[in-house]
Amino acid sequence: TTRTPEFLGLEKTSLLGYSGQQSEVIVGVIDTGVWPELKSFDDTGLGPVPSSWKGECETGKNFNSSNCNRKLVGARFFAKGYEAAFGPIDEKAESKSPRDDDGHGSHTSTTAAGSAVAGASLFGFASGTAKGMATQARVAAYKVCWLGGCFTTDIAAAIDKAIEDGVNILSMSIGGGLMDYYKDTVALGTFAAMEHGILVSSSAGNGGPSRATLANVAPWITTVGAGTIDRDFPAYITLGNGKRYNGVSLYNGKLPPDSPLPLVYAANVGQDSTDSLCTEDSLIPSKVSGKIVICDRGGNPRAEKSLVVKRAGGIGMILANKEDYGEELVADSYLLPAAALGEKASNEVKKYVSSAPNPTAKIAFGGTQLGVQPSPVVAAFSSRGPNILTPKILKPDLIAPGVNILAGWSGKVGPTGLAADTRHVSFNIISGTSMSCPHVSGLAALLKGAHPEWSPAAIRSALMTTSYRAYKNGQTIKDVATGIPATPFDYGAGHVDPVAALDPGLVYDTTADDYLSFLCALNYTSFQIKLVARREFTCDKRIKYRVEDLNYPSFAATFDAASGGKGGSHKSTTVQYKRILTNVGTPTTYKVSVSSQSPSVKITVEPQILSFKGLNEKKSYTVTFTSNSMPSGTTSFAHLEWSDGKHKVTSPIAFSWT
Amino acid sequence: TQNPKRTYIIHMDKFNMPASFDDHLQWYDSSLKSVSETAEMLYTYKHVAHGFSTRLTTQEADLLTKQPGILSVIPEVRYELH
Repeated sequence: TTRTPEFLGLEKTSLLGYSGQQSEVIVGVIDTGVWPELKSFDDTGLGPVPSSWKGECETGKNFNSSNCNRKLVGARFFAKGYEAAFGPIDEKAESKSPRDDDGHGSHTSTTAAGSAVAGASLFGFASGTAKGMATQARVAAYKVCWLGGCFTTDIAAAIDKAIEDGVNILSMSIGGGLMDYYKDTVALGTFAAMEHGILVSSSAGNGGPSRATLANVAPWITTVGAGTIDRDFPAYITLGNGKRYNGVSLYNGKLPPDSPLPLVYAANVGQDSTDSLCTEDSLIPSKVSGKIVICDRGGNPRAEKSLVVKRAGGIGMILANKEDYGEELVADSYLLPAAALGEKASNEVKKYVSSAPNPTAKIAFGGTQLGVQPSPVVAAFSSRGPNILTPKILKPDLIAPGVNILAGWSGKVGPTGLAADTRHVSFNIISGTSMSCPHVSGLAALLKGAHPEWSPAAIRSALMTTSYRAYKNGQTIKDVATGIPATPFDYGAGHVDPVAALDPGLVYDTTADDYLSFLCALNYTSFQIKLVARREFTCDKRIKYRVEDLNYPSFAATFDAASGGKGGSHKSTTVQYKRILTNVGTPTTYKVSVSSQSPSVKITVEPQILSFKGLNEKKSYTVTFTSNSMPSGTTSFAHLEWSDGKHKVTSPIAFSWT
Repeated sequence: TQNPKRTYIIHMDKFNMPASFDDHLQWYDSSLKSVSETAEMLYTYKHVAHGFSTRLTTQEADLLTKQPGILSVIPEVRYELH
């Protein structure tokens, strides 16, 4: 990617000499496959493939073993489940091989661990040197996603092979529905991966800004939400009344004529006056021809709307946000001159169209803008907590760059992915938690290279406890959907800070048995636990297992809401959490501090000082939350921080009254 | 069709394999054949599960659930890119 290495301060990691054994780390990417000809898979300067690697470069249509090298060390494909459901793969439409016909897998794998490529851009936008987060790590592609989707039988087979092949990090930018862990094939598969020392990073989902929309919430998975970076692709819309609005666009073709063009709203020029989305064949060509059309966001793919307008004879398009997307602007490489506008500007433009006798507009494009502030902001689409499956585990774990990310692309499809888009690009700019997930996967590879002995939980802990929640001016990271400060339900522990994560001071480590104790706390039967553990594990009847005791780097406390509304019960409730910290730094003493926005919750930590005399020494503490009842639906947040003056080991706390 | 098939992942209790089998793959195959003459294994899983995936009718899946050594019969789910 261009810009995100700078945005994340990654140049400091090489200056600090943290590259370590990064080239020994293998990132497995479970996705749509790989386009091996990308320069991002150039293996110049890389030593021999790690001797522990047992993977293969499978042969198939348009793909053979020579497509792999010392960078792309493995490539496999899994289609038996897909073919069983859909019938034989149509090889005219997609390659029955690891080759990426979609682009998504090439984007995610190059984001995680692509080699540096100078002169990268999309039509001149976001130009610079594109780099993965771990430029020296190796990539192994596991293709499980096909034109009709990704099936859990294939995903499970891919995880199975990845474990056998010897990957260290698994990056999975995919998701399905939520279900109990013992019925969830991906939760079961990733548990096995974790047991084999593999860190699994998964996308949180794009269900935001609605609450409780998270995917991939198993506590052994690192769940990644998305934020913006300090880069934008401005476009300017000037109305006939002289008012100008700022939007974004990746359109690079011929601009519309200088003179203003007639402006219409899709709902007024379509077959159905309730359809403002510019869905396929919805527009009446005679009413659209030669005009700029305002299409509301949602329903169908954003770039597809530009194709619908173009096919109806339109000259330009304004993509209008409604309240679901707020002021979030996602840039697309439209097929005609077009720009996306935030909700407020969109409402103004629509008001103008409905009131002016002959509404007109002009669209102009501003290239690439850097240094945009505030950044990051939480992306509107990023799925939000609370975690409805296990409310006492706070998810997402953290956020990372996921908006307007430039990375490698398939040579098979154009940047919009539409069949009508015949443009070919080596890099594309796209958005989603799919894009933030491989950032964290690559950063996890960076940490694994620097600290090969760290467990997946230790790496996740380092990434979480060192992430940040405020801008340099001290204000909390904002949520672009609302414009107000975001909360741990939006960003988890915060935005990833890889430089700090390399030296976290302390980590919350967790073993596979700890997760099985967590399942005991969920009252899983021995039969259900056997499904997860693939071995006998008996919950000890003498032990009182509690979800609160899973050694997680964050806290989510749930309280009973007041009964009977305003005049209801105000009985106080106390919940206690136990945690164990492991010293991964020098001998030192840490002091705890708590910051809370909730005066209704009393927080006490015992002990308040922890002294570590040696490396890997463990110390435990308890934190007690005492709360009065609050109305159902109330939420509040706090942070708990251990510091030795040099390190800050910070955990978010989310309180919910239900 | 009246008996449409769908894909399932079958989890087996590998450590309680009957002594009459030398190999767990034989045992998987025998269990599958006990409910369907025609069903074939799509994958056998080694690490993520002890078991295999196959296509079965609902009745066959129900029948398989009741066989000894079967821990779970989980229907396949479709995931999507994020």
